[in-house]
Amino acid sequence: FSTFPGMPRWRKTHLTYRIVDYTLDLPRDAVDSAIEKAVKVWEKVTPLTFSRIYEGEADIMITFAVRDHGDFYPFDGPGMVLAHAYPPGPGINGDAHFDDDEQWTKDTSGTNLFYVAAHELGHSLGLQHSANAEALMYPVYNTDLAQVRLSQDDVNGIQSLYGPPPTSPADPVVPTESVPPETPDMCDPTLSFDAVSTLRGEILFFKDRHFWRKSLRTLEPGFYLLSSFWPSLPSGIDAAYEVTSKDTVFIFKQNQFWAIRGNEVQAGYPRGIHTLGFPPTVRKIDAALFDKEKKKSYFFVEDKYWRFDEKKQSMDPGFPRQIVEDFPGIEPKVDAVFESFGFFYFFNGSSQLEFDPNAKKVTHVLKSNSWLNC
Amino acid sequence: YPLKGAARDGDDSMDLVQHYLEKYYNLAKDVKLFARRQDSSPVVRKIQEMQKFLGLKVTGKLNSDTLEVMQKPRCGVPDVGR
Repeated sequence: FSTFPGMPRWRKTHLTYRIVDYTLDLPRDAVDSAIEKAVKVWEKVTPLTFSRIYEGEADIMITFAVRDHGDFYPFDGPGMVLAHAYPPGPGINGDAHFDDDEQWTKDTSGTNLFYVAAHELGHSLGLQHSANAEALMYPVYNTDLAQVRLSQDDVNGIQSLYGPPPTSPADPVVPTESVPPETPDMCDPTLSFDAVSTLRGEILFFKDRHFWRKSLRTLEPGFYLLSSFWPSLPSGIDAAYEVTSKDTVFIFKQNQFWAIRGNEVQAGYPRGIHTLGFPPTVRKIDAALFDKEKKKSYFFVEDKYWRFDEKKQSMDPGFPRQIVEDFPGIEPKVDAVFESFGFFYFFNGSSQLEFDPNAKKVTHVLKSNSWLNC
Repeated sequence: YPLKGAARDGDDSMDLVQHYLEKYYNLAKDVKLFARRQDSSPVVRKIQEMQKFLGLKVTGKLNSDTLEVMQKPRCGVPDVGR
């Protein structure tokens, strides 16, 4: 994200807006509703509150106009420039102008007013454009509105100016009619994980479209949207593991896997899991682990596991084997697993088992969220 | 200047590029697209800046992907600060 030069922002938390005129493309109540929803997108993630006024000068004056409209930035007819808005401040600052040569619509058949208004209000509050293509503040109109949500980048941006809302967490808000999935509570005693992996000395705990990032250097884990780090990765992943010698984390979902290095998804992915040597009967991986000592990766699928030689890049012969035979105490299946300081940590539902691979026994029984200081 | 896709389309594309860079990436108005050929020319740097910002492959050249994004509807606020 970025902010305007000098980081202009409103010095008050209650702002007013006024819809000065209307497009003829939509009924008035549809315009009112789109603007109100757009305001709420930002209200939910900041301490800001908004009220609508019907006369006089509001902080944010909203107008529809064509071509020259008195601000030296004329609109350009249908297409290209859809709208513009000014950063916080007096007078024209904070105002949002919409090009009425566009066909404004409630849906995606024309230009969706709510989506553009949410973007422009981001400018009215002090956000410049984001270079993150997933962000609402990305400058190019996203015709695939089904995918549009206020990204972590947008939330980080606006909260860098105003901070978080007084009560709720920094949960990204979906600026659509749909109900967003619930944000997981890291200290929920029933919490389970989709996958766990190390990444450059940190531990990532994946859950739905979020992940917690735990550094051993800091007490508080960070909580992020998967898409804010790796926009092209799917949510609800099955398994993840880091091959430290390659500085690469492999992410699995269904019959595909991706390779990531830092925040970059590597070219040539996703690939099919069967390229690793799994038989066609294997449809997904439950959990995966890299053993740094042996340079072997373990893939857990239901009650069996496979072992992959990272040096030879092939499956070891003699696999699959029953998990419980070689990892006594680990049954019936595994949600997630990772290695830390020579121990393997197996997750199943809300339980976590610390396993000593040398002694071949479970050494501790823990809650799944014990790493998150719960 | 190697404007493959753009050159075929003639002046319209060139005007678009010139306009786009001036409007959204602060290309100085007196810099003409054909004025210089070096890779370090302001135009190439601006195209690279734009490609990086828009998440495109940074080549400094106006390939079809870049032109496609430039022709999409967008917000009128510049992408970089003035």
